[in-house]
Amino acid sequence: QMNFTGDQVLRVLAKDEKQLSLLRDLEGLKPQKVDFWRGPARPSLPVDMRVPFSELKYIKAYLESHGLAYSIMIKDIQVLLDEEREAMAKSRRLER
Amino acid sequence: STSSFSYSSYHTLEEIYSWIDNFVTEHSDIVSKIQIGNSFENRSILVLKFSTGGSRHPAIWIDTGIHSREWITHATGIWTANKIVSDYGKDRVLTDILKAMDIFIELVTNPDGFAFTHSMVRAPGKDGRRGSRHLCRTWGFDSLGGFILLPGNGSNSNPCSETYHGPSPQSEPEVAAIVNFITAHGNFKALISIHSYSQMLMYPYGRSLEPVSNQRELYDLAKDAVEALYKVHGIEYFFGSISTTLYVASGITVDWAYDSGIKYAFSFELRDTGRYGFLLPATQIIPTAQETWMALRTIMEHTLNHPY
Repeated sequence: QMNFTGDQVLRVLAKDEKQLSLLRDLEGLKPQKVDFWRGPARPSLPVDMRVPFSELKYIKAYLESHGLAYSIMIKDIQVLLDEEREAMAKSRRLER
Repeated sequence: STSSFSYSSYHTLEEIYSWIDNFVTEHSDIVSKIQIGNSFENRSILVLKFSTGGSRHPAIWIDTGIHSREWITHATGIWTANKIVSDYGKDRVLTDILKAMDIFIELVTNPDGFAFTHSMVRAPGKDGRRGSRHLCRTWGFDSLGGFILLPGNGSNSNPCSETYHGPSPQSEPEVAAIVNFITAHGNFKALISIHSYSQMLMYPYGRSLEPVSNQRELYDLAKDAVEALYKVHGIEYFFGSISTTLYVASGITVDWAYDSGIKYAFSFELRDTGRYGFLLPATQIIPTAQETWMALRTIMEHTLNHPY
């Protein structure tokens, strides 16, 4: 299983189309720096992006430099995945 | 047996397929299993058929798991299947629906991708491995906003891109299986594709802002459905056509269905708690399924009462 330790999911609220296109620009970066969980659709809708730990500093600087408001929706993805895996294992034991 | 199966937990592909076999055995009077094809990696593609008789009843299609990383959708589908057999004969609306129509549920629409999320990468995304079509396709299929069936604006032929479309609807075995099955059956009256997450209920078109001919009816039906959903746990959904609610996206499942004559075609994006993305904890499976059921039931009841 691929490990997501330190990866975060940022929720960004773009104010207008210009800010949305700044987010779309991120999508085109090579190699991929972000994975959109909710893609840039329209200003009224949040954009959620998974950012690998190694890219966090760069991406947060990019967002802040362009005045893009964001919050950290998931602080460490791997923590959630470990909890999910543990819950599945526990449920399997109960089912048996 | 299914009595020990936990509907409030996530399960692997093997566990789901084993549940399907037990479920069909235990409810053989109303449920059967149909294999509609094989996946790219040659896994069975299975559909549950709920029927009280007759072979060409008007039918309703429900699929979950198009985005295989969105485990909440498969879990919602399994709970829904069990709800149907539990409530048949008790819930008058559901009983009337099943007396006149068949319901088909495809629980794991992308078995390869689902297996991949359990074995290799729980959250596949665009940073999936570049390289052969096979590798990209496994995760690429995950990130499609549905089945990219038709080339058009906003879709392209790079199997590693998010809006990958095959050269034709039949180019992806998982898509071909559905397209061929629905086309051969020829009497589907509603199609509902369940994704997550955004709390949205959407109808065609996605490919253009042009309203469909029965736009008003779909708007009112979507409104009724999200109201029924809201009453269960207070979760508010957006609703509307895909192009006006989300963005213009080419050739997706509900557009293809609508153009194929299925007037009641909807895409669900299940609840978004704002804390987990699609990694919804298993504790949210039952409440999510309960509210989704009320919306599904509203759409199915409308389909029953408006034959065409």
